[in-house]
Amino acid sequence: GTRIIYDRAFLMNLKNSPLSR
Amino acid sequence: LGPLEPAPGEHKLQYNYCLWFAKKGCHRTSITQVKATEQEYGKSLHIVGRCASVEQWWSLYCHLIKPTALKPYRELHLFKSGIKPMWEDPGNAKGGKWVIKLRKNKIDRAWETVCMAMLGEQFLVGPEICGVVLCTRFPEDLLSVWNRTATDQASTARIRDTLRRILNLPPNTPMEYKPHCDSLKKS
Repeated sequence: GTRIIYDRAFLMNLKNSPLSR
Repeated sequence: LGPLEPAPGEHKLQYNYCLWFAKKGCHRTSITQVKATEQEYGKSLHIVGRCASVEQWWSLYCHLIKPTALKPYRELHLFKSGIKPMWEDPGNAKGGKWVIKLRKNKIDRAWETVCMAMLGEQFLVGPEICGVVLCTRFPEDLLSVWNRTATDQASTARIRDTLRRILNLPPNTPMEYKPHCDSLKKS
């Protein structure tokens, strides 16, 4: 099946999302 | 532990992960009583948290103190759910680890980078990765990536090359691969 791949920039962008707190 | 799911709107990870903390050093002390030592080591491992999504990872990560603030001989293990960070776990028994020594001024960023690469499936070795470990020591810390199959040369080479790339390591940086069976024999 498809693997869920995220790069560093994408992950860093989500660091400050309201859902991440 | 019950099942863990991403909340609505969160970005699911390929695998669920568990973060463990241990106070012992990377090397075990007892030589003669392997079973006793295995149990003792198992008891020193504590689950800090779990994550099934990117958001859950950051929520966990943001509550942790930085590796440079940890005392020497502390360990952080970020492992796939279902694999205990011990050589003896069935997921690790036939595996091994790449070990890199890093100066204190590099470790915070390196730990974050390696965790993110694993969570984001950047190693591209399918289910081969078991987890990543940080061992604080003095004067250098150890960062290691554990994989399932020590004899899988294609995967171990790819893990090594990915580590070099994401950590931007100079070509002459020493990197050692240690099969867990060798570590078990030594202990």
